[in-house]
Amino acid sequence: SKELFDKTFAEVSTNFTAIVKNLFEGGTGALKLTNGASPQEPGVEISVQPPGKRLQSISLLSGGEKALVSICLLFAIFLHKPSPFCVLDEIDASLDEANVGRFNKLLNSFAGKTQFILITHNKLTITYASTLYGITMEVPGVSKLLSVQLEKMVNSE
Amino acid sequence: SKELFDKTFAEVSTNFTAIVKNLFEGGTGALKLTNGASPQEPGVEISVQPPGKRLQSISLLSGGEKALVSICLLFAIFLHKPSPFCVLDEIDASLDEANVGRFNKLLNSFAGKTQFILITHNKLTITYASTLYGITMEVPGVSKLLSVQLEKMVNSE
Amino acid sequence: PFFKKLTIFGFKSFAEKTTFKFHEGFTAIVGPNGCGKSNIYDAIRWVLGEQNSYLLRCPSMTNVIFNGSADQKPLGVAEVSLTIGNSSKILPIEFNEVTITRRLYRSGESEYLLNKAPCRLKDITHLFLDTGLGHSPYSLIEQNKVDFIVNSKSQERRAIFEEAA
Amino acid sequence: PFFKKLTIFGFKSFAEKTTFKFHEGFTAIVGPNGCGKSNIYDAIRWVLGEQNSYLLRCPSMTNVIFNGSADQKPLGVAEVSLTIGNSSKILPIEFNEVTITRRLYRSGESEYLLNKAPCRLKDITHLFLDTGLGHSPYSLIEQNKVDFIVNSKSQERRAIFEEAA
Ligand SMILES: Nc1ncnc2c1ncn2[C@@H]1O[C@H](COP(=O)(O)OP(=O)(O)OP(=O)(O)O)[C@@H](O)[C@H]1O
Ligand SMILES: Nc1ncnc2c1ncn2[C@@H]1O[C@H](COP(=O)(O)OP(=O)(O)OP(=O)(O)O)[C@@H](O)[C@H]1O
Ligand SMILES: [Mg+2]
Ligand SMILES: [Mg+2]
Repeated sequence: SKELFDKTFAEVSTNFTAIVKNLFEGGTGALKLTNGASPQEPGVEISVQPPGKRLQSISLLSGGEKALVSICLLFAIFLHKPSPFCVLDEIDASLDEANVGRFNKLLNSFAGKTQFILITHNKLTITYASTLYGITMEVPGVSKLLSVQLEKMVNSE
Repeated sequence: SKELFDKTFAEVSTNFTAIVKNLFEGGTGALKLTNGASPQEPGVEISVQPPGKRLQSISLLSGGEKALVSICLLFAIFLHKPSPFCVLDEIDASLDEANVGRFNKLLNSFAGKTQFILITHNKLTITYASTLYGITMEVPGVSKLLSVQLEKMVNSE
Repeated sequence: PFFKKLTIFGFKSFAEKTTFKFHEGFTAIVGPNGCGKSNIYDAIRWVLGEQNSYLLRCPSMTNVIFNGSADQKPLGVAEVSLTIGNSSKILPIEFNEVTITRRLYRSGESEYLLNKAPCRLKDITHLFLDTGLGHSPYSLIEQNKVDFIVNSKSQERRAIFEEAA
Repeated sequence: PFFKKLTIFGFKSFAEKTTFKFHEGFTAIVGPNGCGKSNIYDAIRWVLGEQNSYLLRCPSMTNVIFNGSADQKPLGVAEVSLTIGNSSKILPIEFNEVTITRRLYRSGESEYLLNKAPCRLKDITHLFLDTGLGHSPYSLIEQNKVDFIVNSKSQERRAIFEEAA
């Protein structure tokens, strides 16, 4: 229904503004409803300014910045309506070390409400995980579960 | 002209088969002309089998495997008609360490004919470069060239 | 944890029965290119009822069945089971533990099971409607698609908000 | 090397005149997210004559002109110059060294220069037709587009082979 959509939108955009400030360490982010094909079905416009920048459009953002904006929107939605489970497949591939660190800290702050599974090549991300599964193809063409490192000595942050 | 296209296609597909064997350390790769919209304009079909696998379609390949196949095709074309210059923007982002090593060795074997510029976050790729440019935004919003490390002590393989 | 256990057998590159147990905190899955990590993501999407084979990188749905390798023959069926802890009744069903199973045979015939009893696809998708894992799941982010939200048109973004509403 | 020097001034995030000198062997460009690495790739594509602003991630071409930052005012013109060693006559022109320059003013007016003398866009694109940097350049691979060739339809792949023929 329209009320439910409007209420959801209002909450998610407040969250989005806060999370952008956190993940970009400053800057501004906002969501706006636009006149879509019909007033019943408005579109959603995203605008983000990384700290110190004056971008005319989000298409000018870099690869890593675009990934961060998407991550901000995802977690803005989670704040509004946590999902019990989330699988992220190499979402950190385009992030530099500093942003991988910030992303993992954000992830950890949600770890109580949502169960995350992260597929990654990033050594830094692995250090944040509490369970680590290695997959191998020692026999070509057949996947095997290598080993389980349970309750890794998660370094208390 | 059609003859020129056919000759180019024949040479590139021979190169492609050889380069796939090199980059995948085994396996098979082939290019085929398909009946496109008209016999004058056939499409190009790619088929690759990584060593020990029996894939029914290249869409089943993994993210890293798809990047490798594209790299094989690029270098198969270079072997046929070297381009004097090539810019690759984070082409190594989805590759694991072993494949980054193989890719860089392949790149080095072409470094005589083609001038390569690589944008990368990968520490391993950086060790293969002979010139390193760092870009920074100490002043937010304005890019500056940080420093030039000329003729790095490229470790002789 | 919500997901307690995932078992994959005959789905894509998992020729042998493979079981993952999940614990508190987040789980990382690592391994070389092409070893089968994204196939685990696909298995989860599939067992939750995904009907569009393209979203699983397959030209046709029977491509999810293990197609053989240099040493092994192709299998005739793909099966994935997912066990969920439901003591907090997040899923609208009486059980404290719910196991959903999906099977697909080479013939194209598929089976869905709820705690080992045959059921319909609708019974499974209905369970997850309110969890963000429903029709346009915002909590499953595919490889190389993280900036999908930023790159899509403003109209397409609506669907994510409707799912969250 | 083929490309000897690249100068960027007022193009995207390069508010100050920045010069890159190229040497033998390959060059790596590194830096944090959003610092301007892909903008260098865009500058090279642009000076070679690219007319489609979407391929430069810009809604309109004047978006390539430095738009200001917290401390700096927007500029009125973007300029990129590229100097090429041509002693092997790889470019069909008499000079041993060729510098191409492209400028764009806020008004939308653009200028092209060949060794500092005004020329047309056609003169520049004509120079590069036979180098793989021409119309559908296979030797410029954009960020996140490496698997473009694998993901595209068989018909679209033809263009790459025609460029190489
Ligand atoms: N039906 C099938 N039968 C057998 N093997 C299959 C089948 N479908 C896919 N595969 C295998 O799965 C592999 C791809 O696996 P996947 O995409 O999970 O790799 P990945 O670990 O995610 O790698 P990357 O790090 O490159 O993303 C293919 O190389 C193929 O061998
Ligand atoms: N016209 C412009 N004026 C000022 N700044 C601009 C303009 N166009 C783009 N930018 C800036 O360029 C930045 C993007 O730079 P770029 O895409 O080169 O980053 P990158 O170094 O490739 O990062 P990544 O590693 O994330 O890919 C944007 O954040 C924006 O601030
Ligand atoms: Mg993968
Ligand atoms: Mg970039």
